[in-house]
Amino acid sequence: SLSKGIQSLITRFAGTGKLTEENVKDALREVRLALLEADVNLGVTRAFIERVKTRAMGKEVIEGVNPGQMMVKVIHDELTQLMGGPDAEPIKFAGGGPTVILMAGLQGAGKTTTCGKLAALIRKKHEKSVLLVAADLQRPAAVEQLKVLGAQLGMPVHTETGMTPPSVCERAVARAKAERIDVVILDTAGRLHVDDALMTEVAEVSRRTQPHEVFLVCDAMTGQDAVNSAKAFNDRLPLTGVILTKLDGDARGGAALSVREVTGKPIRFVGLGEKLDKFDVFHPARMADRILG
Amino acid sequence: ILPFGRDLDADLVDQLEEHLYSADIGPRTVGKIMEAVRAAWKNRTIKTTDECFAFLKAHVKGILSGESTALRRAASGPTVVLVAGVNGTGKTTSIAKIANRLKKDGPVILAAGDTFRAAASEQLALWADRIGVRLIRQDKGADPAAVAFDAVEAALSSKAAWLVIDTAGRLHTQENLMAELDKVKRIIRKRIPDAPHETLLVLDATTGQNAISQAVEFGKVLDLTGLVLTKLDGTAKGGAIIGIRDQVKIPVKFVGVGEKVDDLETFDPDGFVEALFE
Ligand SMILES: Nc1nc2c(ncn2[C@@H]2O[C@H](COP(=O)(O)OP(=O)(O)OP(=O)(O)O)[C@@H](O)[C@H]2O)c(=O)[nH]1
Ligand SMILES: Nc1nc2c(ncn2[C@@H]2O[C@H](COP(=O)(O)OP(=O)(O)OP(=O)(O)O)[C@@H](O)[C@H]2O)c(=O)[nH]1
Ligand SMILES: [Mg+2]
Ligand SMILES: [Mg+2]
Repeated sequence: SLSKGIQSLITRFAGTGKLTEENVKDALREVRLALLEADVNLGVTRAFIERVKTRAMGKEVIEGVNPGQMMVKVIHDELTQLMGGPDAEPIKFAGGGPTVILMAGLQGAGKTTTCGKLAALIRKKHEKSVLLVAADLQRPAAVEQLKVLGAQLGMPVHTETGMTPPSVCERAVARAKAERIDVVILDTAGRLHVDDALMTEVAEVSRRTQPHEVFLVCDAMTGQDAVNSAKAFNDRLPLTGVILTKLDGDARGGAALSVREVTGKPIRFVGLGEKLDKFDVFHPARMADRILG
Repeated sequence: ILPFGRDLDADLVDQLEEHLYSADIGPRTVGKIMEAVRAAWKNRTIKTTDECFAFLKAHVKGILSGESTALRRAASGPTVVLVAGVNGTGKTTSIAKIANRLKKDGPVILAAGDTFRAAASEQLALWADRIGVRLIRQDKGADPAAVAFDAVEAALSSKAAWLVIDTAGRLHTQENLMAELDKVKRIIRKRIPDAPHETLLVLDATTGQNAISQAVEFGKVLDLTGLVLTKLDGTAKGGAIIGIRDQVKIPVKFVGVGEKVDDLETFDPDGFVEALFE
């Protein structure tokens, strides 16, 4: 593991009094390798290493404390702080009228499943009513997929025929207002950030429904490309957070750091399995541990 | 990526290394490739950026070529293709694309082997309808091995040319689901000793280094004969497959370049490498 690797490197410098550029150089090389193997974007890795170097430099090595341990602590703290504060932000519920939540992201990231999970969490934790909205009109049986999840949860699913996704969403919000449903979750089609027509479409959904939360749903095993798609979605949508899915796998999840860096938006939730209860708020320290390996 | 016709210097070589990383080639494989580049530069085999590019492209093409992209055929009777991979990579969509291609070769049957996920068989049923092939399916929650068995029987009795079996997405870290996949394979093999003749692992081009673990771990349970690399119509380069070739000799047979039925290409190492260095 990185911690062991760095500890053994820096043990030989015990007794030098300070962490210096020379004695942290090897350790930082280890960190760089660990981050790249974890799929953290190269540019993000470089910026992170620079920050760690600045923080570590000149730190007094406290009597009796292993410099390696100090180094690991600096790295871990810096990464944890980057990933977000200790408490994930709670959902921003609307003051009056329905709270609108928009789910967007690349194909296959886990949006539809996450709509079901988020609905389940909101009902359980906040005791609010939820309307699921099937606005993916392009994938075969996407509407059916959300209807099955709605049936499993005993929650209504809004569907329309002969309408564009922005109109379906607008109608769903109007229905929620009329029926006094607390929360509306909009499931949208997966799309490429380089598909201008579809990026315009999802921006239109956002413009016409004025969501209180806009989540980028991102697969934890995404590699270097995470920065490209995240930046594009962040440019076109008023993102309020990121949901990282499939964290029950063994991908290190470096995309989390890349997405956080490039959008500045916090990771709010994580998907931990296919079932609807496999969902949790994001824990920055745990993610830092996982990325460092 | 690098300015044309310039003499190589340390900065340019570093820039090149960065580009390799951004394509998801991964530290280990980048290290090996850069070692070769630096050695060639040191012994003056390559001196300019153009020569460096030519060297690099040839080097990577060398890693990726040399294997057939054609699907294996059964000596007689239906050829059975089993498709697997982690969640959301594009298995079901790729099956529809591949089946559509195989149609002109003889009757194709599809099997809805994902009996777990919401509307999984409905999704494949819509595709089967769209491309005009027969689908074998059972109720949600049925044993996938039972569906596979049914499908093999149907393929044999109807003298189908091809049987393509869809499976549920699963993570290679889920032991019970990997065991389920093994059971599906064994059931097929019991009925047709040489089957599955082709076992394809579907990988998402946006996936990073975890793609290597996927290929290695799925390869422990299945005799993988090919990879399908999807979503190459995005900006991800799919460079993880180079690292995969380092560890397991599984050739890429198809690439997915979109969500429509015709968005499938036979893997072309030259085209892939050119795109890698764009
Ligand atoms: N293991 C695991 N699988 C997940 C998780 N979240 C979603 N999945 C699975 O990932 C696959 C894709 O999920 P979907 O919800 O269909 O993804 P999507 O983003 O809606 O896909 P498109 O609408 O086609 O863009 C399914 O097999 C899900 O069961 C997770 O946290 N863990
Ligand atoms: N842009 C693009 N999208 C693709 C490609 N292949 C598949 N997709 C999309 O990726 C999403 C997931 O595809 P599926 O075929 O459902 O994936 P799967 O592996 O069967 O998913 P699970 O069965 O849930 O594990 C869908 O929205 C597809 O349209 C491709 O080559 N390019
Ligand atoms: Mg969906
Ligand atoms: Mg599928």
